[in-house]
Amino acid sequence: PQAQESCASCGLGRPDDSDRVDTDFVEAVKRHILSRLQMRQRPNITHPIPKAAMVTALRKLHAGKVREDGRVEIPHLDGQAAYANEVQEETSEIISFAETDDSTLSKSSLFFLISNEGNQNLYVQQANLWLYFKLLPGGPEKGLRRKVTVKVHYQEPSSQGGGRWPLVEKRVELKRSGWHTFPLSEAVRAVLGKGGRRQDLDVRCEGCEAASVVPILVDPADPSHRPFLVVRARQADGKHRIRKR
Amino acid sequence: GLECDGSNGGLCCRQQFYIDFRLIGWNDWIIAPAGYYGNYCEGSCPAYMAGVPGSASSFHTAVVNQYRMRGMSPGSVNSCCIPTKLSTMSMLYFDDEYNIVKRDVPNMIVEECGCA
Repeated sequence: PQAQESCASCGLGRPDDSDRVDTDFVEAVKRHILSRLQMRQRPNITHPIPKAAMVTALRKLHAGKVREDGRVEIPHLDGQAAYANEVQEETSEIISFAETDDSTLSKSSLFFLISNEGNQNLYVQQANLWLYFKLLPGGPEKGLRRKVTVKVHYQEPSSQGGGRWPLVEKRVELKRSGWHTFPLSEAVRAVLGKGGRRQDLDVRCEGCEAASVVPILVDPADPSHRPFLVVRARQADGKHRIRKR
Repeated sequence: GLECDGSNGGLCCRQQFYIDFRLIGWNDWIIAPAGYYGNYCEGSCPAYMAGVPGSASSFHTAVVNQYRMRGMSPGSVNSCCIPTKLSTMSMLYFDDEYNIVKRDVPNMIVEECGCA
């Protein structure tokens, strides 16, 4: 018996009350999952994201296949890792949905609250803004491409002066309504680097009106085309950085 | 490793334990997977297991076990039943700001157990 005590897991006795064991186990598993996700407690979901927006974002990212029964299957982020010893770095993909509030100055402004997953040293590998452009009837002849220029600016909240400076400008050719991406890695790195979480943007579309094209921003009537920001991030720790240098 | 199915006489084995997130009310913030395999290791590691292939948690343990079988063990410390193989779990979940986070969490599921 003495030797038994020296081994934490040896000789786990069988308590007579298996219900209590299950409850204890469930609580232990809950704590284990939360600690591995670096969460103190489970999120409080009071107003869920419209399912249409979520499914669209997941579909676009191949982040998961939405099955008939609504369940989601997930491929591994790096697509190959099957066992833990192959995943050297913890990468995560964070999808944030666009929001507006009374500090977003105009109809073309929106913001994202980017999650840093509870820790400060996330290294942003890539960040893309996804915008949906709808083609209205009455544009150029059928089959011809509609050309517009989209300019995405950093929009300083009005409370901080409301300044605006360009982040990305892209010429978009549209043949049909659809999604387009705009790289925002540096902008998101800058926000997270300053310890912020809010990414304020202003989206302008030159030529849209003439070409009968509408960029869908935050429109409660059209949740499945709500803009979203995808940030692919890695836990940044000194060891890897050194190797990079 | 062995599976705990009642037929291995209390030897070190892997006990499967599955939690369906719907049953614990976590399916509102965890989008996928639908549940979690909280498998764990339990059972004893008697000396005669030292020779069983696959029962040792590492090469070092296999060597120590050989010493132990020949009565040359460095002490009377018993062997422990621990996870010997773990796998990654991909998760898709909402955080508390309604971001969707997709993450591969390494070493999350116990696949096999062995004696250390």
